[in-house]
Amino acid sequence: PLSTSTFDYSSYHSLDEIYAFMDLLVAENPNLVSKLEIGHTTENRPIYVLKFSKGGTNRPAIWIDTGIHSREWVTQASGVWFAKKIVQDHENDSELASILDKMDIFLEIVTNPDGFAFTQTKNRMWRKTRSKQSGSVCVGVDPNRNWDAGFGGSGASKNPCSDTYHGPYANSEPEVKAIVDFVTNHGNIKAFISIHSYSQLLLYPYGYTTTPVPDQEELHEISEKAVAALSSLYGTKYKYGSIITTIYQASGGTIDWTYNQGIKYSFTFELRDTGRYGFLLPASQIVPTAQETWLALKVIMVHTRDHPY
Amino acid sequence: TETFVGHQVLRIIPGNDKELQKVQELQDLEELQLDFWLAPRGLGYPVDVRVPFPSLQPLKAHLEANGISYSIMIEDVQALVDHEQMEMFRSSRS
Repeated sequence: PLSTSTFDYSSYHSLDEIYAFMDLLVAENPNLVSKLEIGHTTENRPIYVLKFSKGGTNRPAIWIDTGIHSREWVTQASGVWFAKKIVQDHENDSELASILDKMDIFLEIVTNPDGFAFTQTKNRMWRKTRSKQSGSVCVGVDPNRNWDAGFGGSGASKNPCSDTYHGPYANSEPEVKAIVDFVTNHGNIKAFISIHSYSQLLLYPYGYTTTPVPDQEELHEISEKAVAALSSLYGTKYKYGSIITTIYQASGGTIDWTYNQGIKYSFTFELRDTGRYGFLLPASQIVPTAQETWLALKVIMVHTRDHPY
Repeated sequence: TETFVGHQVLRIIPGNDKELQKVQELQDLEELQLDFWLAPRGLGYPVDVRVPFPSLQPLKAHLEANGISYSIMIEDVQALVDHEQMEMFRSSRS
């Protein structure tokens, strides 16, 4: 496409197309959007994050990532839509404008580029990274079990051939380490939202332990409001709660780590659907999914803006 | 390229602890090459599993023999994948 206005948001795209979209978005909005390279994957692909900022230095920030599990294609597609939405609305939407007056937004659209490329070329159902595992013929680590929060616990697999394999050690995956280093070095991330599919859930920590987080009540209230906002658009029903009480024990998960770093507003979404198409959600549902999810994201972002800590 | 010809996605809903245990044990049977889209998490919660063609009849027979109810969530995985590819190609061309 010649511009982000002619980009087809209601279609799934290749890695190259998404990376080209990012460059177009930056070129069209140089005063708002920049592209950061935060690392390289096992197969030496660059890992990019879009930064949306009206200025300032090291402002408090919101992080959103999509596509950490590569086969969850509606998430990367939604991430592309979010990027365009931020650019479209950053002046005319009063909530978004006021968020960006005080905070930056970081958006990592393709959090697992090797896995995503593999789903496009070899195996549509690939979930993990593509790192080689010593002593095994199997490839890849579950990037949502590789974080240093309850790492190696019973909510992950020790089997390299499993889709929930935790990896040889925490942060072994460059895709995970890149985010860990970025968040640590930034030091001022106030909300962290990691987006998956499917199941239509909004989840908060913990996944690795049944001990409730100290901020459980607040996170639950935010979730209730976010889900209500989401449902208001198309009636899509979501459930919400902590990871371990709502789905199952998951050890070494992303938002458990981010919460333990002090990022209070740590959430995970599981987008559409609940089991008609699963990971093979038709492209016609990309835009409605992104639209409704955006409403929930705004609730979280507005709350973060209004409750500095 | 991995193809999914003949694959189906089954939805299993364990109704009691014994059924749940049986479904959980399926995760350890690597030879079946099951791909759990939604892993087992508790009674009454759906377990979605993509089943390769060679494992379909054995798995269905196993579930039926143990009285575990299931439904076919996706009857033809490859058809959906092909449709998705076509849509991407069409968009790319336009």
